[in-house]
Amino acid sequence: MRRQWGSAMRAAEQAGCMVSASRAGQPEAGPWSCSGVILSRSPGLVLCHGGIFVPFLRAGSEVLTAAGAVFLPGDSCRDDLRLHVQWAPTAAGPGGGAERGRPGLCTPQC
Amino acid sequence: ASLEPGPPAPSRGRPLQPRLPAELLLLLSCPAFWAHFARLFGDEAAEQWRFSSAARDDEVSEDEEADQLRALGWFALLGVRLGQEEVEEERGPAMAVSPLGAVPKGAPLLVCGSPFGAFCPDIFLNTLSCGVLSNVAGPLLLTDARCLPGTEGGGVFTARPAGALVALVVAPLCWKAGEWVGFTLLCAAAPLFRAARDALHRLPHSTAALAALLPPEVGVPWGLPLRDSGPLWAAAAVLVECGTVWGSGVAVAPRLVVTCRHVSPREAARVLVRSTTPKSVAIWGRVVFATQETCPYDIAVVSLEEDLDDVPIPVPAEHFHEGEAVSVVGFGVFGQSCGPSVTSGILSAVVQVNGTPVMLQTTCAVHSGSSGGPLFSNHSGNLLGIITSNTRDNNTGATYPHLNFSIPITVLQPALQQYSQTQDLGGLRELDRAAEPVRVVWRLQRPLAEAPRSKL
Repeated sequence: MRRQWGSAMRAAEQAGCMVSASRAGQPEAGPWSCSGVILSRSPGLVLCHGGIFVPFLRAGSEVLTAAGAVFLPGDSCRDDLRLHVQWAPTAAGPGGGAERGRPGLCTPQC
Repeated sequence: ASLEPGPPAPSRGRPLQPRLPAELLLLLSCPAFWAHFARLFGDEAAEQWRFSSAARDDEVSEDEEADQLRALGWFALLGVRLGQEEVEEERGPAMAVSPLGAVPKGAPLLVCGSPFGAFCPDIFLNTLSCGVLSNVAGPLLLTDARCLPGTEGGGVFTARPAGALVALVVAPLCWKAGEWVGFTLLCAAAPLFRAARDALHRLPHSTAALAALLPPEVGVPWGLPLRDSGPLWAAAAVLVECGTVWGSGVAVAPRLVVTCRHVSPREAARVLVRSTTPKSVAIWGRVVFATQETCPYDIAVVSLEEDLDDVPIPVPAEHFHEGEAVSVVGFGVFGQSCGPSVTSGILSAVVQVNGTPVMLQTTCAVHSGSSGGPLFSNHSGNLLGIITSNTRDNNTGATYPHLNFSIPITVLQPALQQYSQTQDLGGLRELDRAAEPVRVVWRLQRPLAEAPRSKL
């Protein structure tokens, strides 16, 4: 695999990130999370899936299927939306901040 | 879930960056994606198709599922607030985007996502999966790369040019009529970035400058060709319609198509053969031969009234190598709604009787409608066999698309060549006289033990 993918793998791993959304003051209600692509590291610009924002839409999910809806501005979501992005460093850099595991996923013995 | 910063933990040996706060700049969708989505998955999406990451038995309310469906083709552009350390960090390589239509069907793709999202990023961040571009309908792309819940939004990259972003994951899993279909649904990146640029210029706040940060499409600066015609065999499958039944087929001569008996069961039956690439044509033909119901080889041969111009005629393989990379081309799942799908895997088994291959098995995803389609060697491009079935467990009702069976082309080739040259069906009729051990194999029975001999 590495022979075929070599530099594509490096590019993919450099571009990958994880995005999580939660409500301010209610971290237990989430986070909703998904994957994303880093478009720019500095300034930081990321493209991710929109599904995690549905619970935060002021006008409800129906706004996504409204005729002619191609884009919605950032203030379409409620003020209590809190977003975080996590990515791997481009080179050896300062670490930290990894989340601890949580119940729900386990590794059953096969 | 613990959202508090924990102790530093390595990410598969590498330190993870701290979680950075971000803000939503805009939500955007690709209108053309929705048009093709509606065409492919139909109005009865809620009935037949599901794109939920939740398992069938999980409790997902109808409202939640409706929300997921509405958000399917929506993406979000985020601004990340950086600390001083991140600002000083190396910027990383520039990204380029593959133009829409530049990647051919059958081309290898690499998906990079974080399965289960925020769960355990030190283990799952940037997990890779590879497959091929299976099908294309405008900006709606399908890959057979296996993806998991949480990889929504993950990037999909090409091998050539190396690391060009071709798409983002829309839905890692899709289900039809309760069965898992081994495709991941993607949205092409190029039209998404065009929509993002347009939106950034139209927003009231001063976000227009951000448009300059969006990656450019692969072009002259990369010095690489924009379009690759892809493997010839990706265009080799034809759609075969016989009354209300349809399936796939492959042209073995300009006027001769091989398909399955269960697609075209009656000799002399009229059959419509459609080819979609390089151009869309429909040609009538008639079934000149179909094996008997009792024959283990599920084969029919169709003679066409006109030549199938421009459809590549594959070279039949003479040998099979277990473990070699292979591809299946067929009209499974979507039928006439779009061109044939390509799925990739390996030749997982070559079953032989008396040293002669009589059955091939692959790990490619094979769906209903792929029967009669061709199986190709990726290395040589040669035709290895004709797909006849995938697998169903009659006890549980579960279907296994990744365990499937093909008739080796070496079984058919002498008879097809004879018919093609002399119109003599004698060789094909011989298929009906397949030996009992071959029948045993195709009934998925164990070989009969040799009868104990009398010592008297």
